[in-house]
Amino acid sequence: YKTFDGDLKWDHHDVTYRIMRYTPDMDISLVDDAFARAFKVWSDVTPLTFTRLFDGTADIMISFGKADHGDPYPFDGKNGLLAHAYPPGEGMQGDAHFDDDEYWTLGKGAAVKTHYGNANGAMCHFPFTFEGKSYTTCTTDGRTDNLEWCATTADYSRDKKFGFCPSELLYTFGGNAGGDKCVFPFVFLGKEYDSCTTEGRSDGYRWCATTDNFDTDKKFGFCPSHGNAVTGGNSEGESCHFPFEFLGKQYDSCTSEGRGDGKLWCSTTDSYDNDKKWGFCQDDGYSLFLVAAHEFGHALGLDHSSIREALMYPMYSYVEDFSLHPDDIEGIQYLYGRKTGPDPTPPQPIPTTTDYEIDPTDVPETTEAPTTTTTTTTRPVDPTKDACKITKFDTITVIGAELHFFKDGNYWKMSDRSDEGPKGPFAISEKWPALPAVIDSAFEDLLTRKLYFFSGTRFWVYSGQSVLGPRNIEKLGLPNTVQKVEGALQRGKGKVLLFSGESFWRLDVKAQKIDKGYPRYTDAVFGGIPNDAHDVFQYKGHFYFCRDRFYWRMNSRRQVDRVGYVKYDLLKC
Amino acid sequence: WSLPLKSVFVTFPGDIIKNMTDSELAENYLNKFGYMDTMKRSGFQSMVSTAKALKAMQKQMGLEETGELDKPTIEAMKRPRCGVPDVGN
Repeated sequence: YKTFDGDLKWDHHDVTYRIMRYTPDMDISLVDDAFARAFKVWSDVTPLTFTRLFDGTADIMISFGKADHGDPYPFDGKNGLLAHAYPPGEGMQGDAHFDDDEYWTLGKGAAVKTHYGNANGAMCHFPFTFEGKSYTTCTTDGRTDNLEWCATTADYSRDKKFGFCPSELLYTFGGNAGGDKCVFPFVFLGKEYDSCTTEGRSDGYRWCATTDNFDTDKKFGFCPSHGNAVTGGNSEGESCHFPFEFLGKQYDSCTSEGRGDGKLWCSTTDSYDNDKKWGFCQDDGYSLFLVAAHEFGHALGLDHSSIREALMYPMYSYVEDFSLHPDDIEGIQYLYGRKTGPDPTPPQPIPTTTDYEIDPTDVPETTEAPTTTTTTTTRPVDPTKDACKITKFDTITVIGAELHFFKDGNYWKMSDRSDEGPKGPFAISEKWPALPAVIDSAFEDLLTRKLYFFSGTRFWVYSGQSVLGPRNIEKLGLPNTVQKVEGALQRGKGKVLLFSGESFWRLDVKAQKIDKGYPRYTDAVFGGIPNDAHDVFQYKGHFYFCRDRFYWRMNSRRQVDRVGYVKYDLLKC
Repeated sequence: WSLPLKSVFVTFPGDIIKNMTDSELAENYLNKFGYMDTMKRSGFQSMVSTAKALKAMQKQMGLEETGELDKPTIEAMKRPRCGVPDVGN
C-alpha cells in the first residue's frame, strides 16, 4: 500500500459526507446504499465513523459530473477514467467525483428499481418472460401509454409481479420541483419541448419542466435514465431506435461498425445518416459500490497500491463477493489504527411505509390491478455477525478440537460434539489482541499447542497469552512472491504444509524453516480439488479445501470423497 | 474467395474519445498518471525517459518490466481505471 506524501489523513475519526448530485442511471436509494456500503468497507476495519450530512460542508463531498465538471481534472467520456478523489484536507480535498458518462450499476448490468406496480419497489428481474417472449430490458409491450415496465420475477405470466421502470413520466430527481413528473410539452425560452432536453445546460444532464411553462413557473427536475437508455454520445438517456440506418445499411441491433474502439453503439432515431443522434449501448456498467470504496480510500488518505487484488489497485475489475484485501487493511490501519471495542448496538428496525397508488390502466394487460400496497422495510441482519450468512470465510481451522471460522475481526466456534450450530461471533481482538482483523490462515502445532496465525506477509505465534510477532513470512523461508498463506495442513508431528496460490511448501515447525524440495504444485499432489482454494485445513482425519461456500473433502488416500456446503455440513446451519 | 470487409470509421458528434495511435495513447497515459516528466525533452533523452516511465508503469501494474510499448502494456492502458495519478500526485 501507499499513502499520500506527508501521510495526509483526517485529524478526527467522525468523518462526514454529503451527496451533492446523483446519477440518472440508478435510483437514489440504490446510490445512497452503494455509498453507505462503500464507507462501511473502511469503518469495519478502523475506528472511523461516517455520518451523512444533507446540507452544509462535509469532509467528503460526493458528486457525479461529466467531462469538465468544475475541477482541474476533466473526465474523458465513457470508459477510461471512472472517478477520482482528493486526499484528506480542507476545501476540495477529500472530495470524490464520479464520471457520469459511465453507466453506473451494481456491476452486473442494469440495476433498475421499479416504481408503483405491485412489487413494492423491487428490482427488475432480467431476463423475464412475458407472454412467451424473453425481455432483457424494460418494455412498453402490453401497454398503450408508452410507460416502460418490467417483471420483478423471472416469469411475469406465472407471478404477475411488476413495476414501472424509471421514467420522466413518473418522476424527476434533483431540481426544485420535489420530484414531480415532467409535463410535456413545456415551454423553455419560448420554444416547446416534447421530451427531456439538455438545452440551456452546460453539464450535459437531461431536464424537463414540471409545469407546462418553465419561463413563467421556473419549476424543473432532472430526468432519470430509462431502463434501456443509451449512455454517452449525444443522446444520453434516450433509447435505441431499431432498425436504424447507418451509412445506407439497416441495423436491428447495436453495432461497433464505424468505430475503432469496438464499442457497441446505436442510433436513437431511425436514421443516423440523417439525424446523427447516437449513444453507447448498455453493458454491465461499473459497480458504483466498488468504485466508491476505492475513491473513499483516497479520500481517507490511501494512494494507489501495486497489488492487483487490492481495492486500491488503480484499475477497475468487478468482483462478486468483495472483501477488503490485507494490503488495504494494513494501509488504512497504518493511518488510523485498528477498530477497537464492540460495534454499537444496531438500531431497531424502522418501519417505513410507502403507498403505491395505481390506476387500473397502469397495469400491463393480462393482469389484475392491485389497489394500494404498503411495504415495511426492515433492516437486514448484519451478515458479518451471522456465520450462516457468510459465503466466504477468511480462514477455517481447528483449534483445541473445535472448528474455528474467521471473518473480518470475528470468529465462530463449532464443537464436533454438538449439532447446535456455530457459537459466536467472538472478537479476535479480545482473544488474540495482537492479530489484525483478517486472518488468512492459522494452525495449531500439535506438539507444542502453539497457534500460528498468518495475515498477508506476516505471521504471529501465540503460546497461551504470550505472542511473538508479527514477523515476515520470509523468515520461514517462503519466497517474497508469496502475498499470503491461504491454508495449512498438519503432516505428522512437527510438519505443516502451507498453501499459497497453486503451490504449497512444507514447514518444519521446530526448525521454523521450509524443507528442501518445495514448493510443489498443489494439483500434482492433491488432484481433484480447486486450485484456487482459499481455506485449507485438516479435520477429523480429512483434508478440506474450500472455495467460496463449497468444500472438497479428501481422504488420507488423497481421494476426493465428498463435495459439500460449508454452511450446511460444517456450520450445521 | 471472400473479400475482407473494409471498415469505415466515422467521427461521431459529441464523442470525447478520439481515435489515437498506440504511441499517442501511451504518451497521454504516462503523462496523465505521473510517470513522465512533463518537461519538454528532445531526441534521445526523450526515448530514455519514455522507457523509464514505461517500466515504472509496468511495475505499478504488475506487468513484465520491458520498458517497451508491448501488447499487455497497451491493453492495460486501455482498461478503465481511477483518475488519481499513480506517481507524484
